Amino acid sequence: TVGAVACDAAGNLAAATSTGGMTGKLPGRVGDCPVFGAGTWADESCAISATGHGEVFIRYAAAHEIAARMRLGKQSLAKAAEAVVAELGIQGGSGGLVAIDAAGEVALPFNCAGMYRGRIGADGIAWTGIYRE
Amino acid sequence: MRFSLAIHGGAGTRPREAMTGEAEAGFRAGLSRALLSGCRVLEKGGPALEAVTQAVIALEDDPHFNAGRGSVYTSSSTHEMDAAVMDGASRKAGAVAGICGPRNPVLAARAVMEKSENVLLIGQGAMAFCREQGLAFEESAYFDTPERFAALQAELERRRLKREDTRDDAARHG
Repeated sequence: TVGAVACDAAGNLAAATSTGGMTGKLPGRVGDCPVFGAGTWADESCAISATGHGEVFIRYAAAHEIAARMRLGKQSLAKAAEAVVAELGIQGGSGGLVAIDAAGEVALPFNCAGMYRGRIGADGIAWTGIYRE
Repeated sequence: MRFSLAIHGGAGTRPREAMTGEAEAGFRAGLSRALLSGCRVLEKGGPALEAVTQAVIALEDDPHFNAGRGSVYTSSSTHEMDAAVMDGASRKAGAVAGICGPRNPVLAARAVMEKSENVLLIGQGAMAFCREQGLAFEESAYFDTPERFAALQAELERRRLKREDTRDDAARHG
């Protein structure tokens, strides 16, 4: 799975996710990627793209849970995203996500060994990560 | 001008001990290409939706990552891809699932959002819609990679022998 979230100069947010799914999956199996609120989400407060054990991300509506904690619980992006990814890990949902808020702050939490990830801002400097680094 | 972009190439990372310097450089180069693709949109004042689309296209075109070219295989040795896009301000959304053909599934999701009255199209119907929209198609072989096929064979063998599932994230998530 791959994904991207962005906050443009006007402060608008968007998310995109794309995937081949899981190795050896049953034909017809669909994970969280195209399920809005699970693996992909964008509203006025945040945009999220997830990767991992899709069945768990669907059952816990992972992306929407983060958005709800921000909108209703007044949590910061970082706090909501870290907490939800940690909770998913406890429930057997290994994986992670990238998230961004309307101020352009990003969160890149994951609960497994690594996540291919990166971020870039107006300075044009591309940062990339794989493991915890 | 303040803008930002974040991407992921999946949580199925190779175990650190199996990651050679050359392989790591390949993954990081692919991630950087995607970041710069999206950044070029944003630094011209372009919309977030186009920035995330361009970033994902770059990742779909890179066989390092499990999407588009380099997708994993189903248990029937076929490819079935899914993709989704969503715009925060308008809540507009488009997604496809269970397709194999459009070179860039994220563009199929964009077409569903912008050229249909639907949010999610699946399977053969989604493929027919993509053809009507004139999206670029590829033969199934375009999406093949030897590494993913080897991972599938290993997984099918594991299942056949009913061995315990000790796969690492890379084998499981692709």
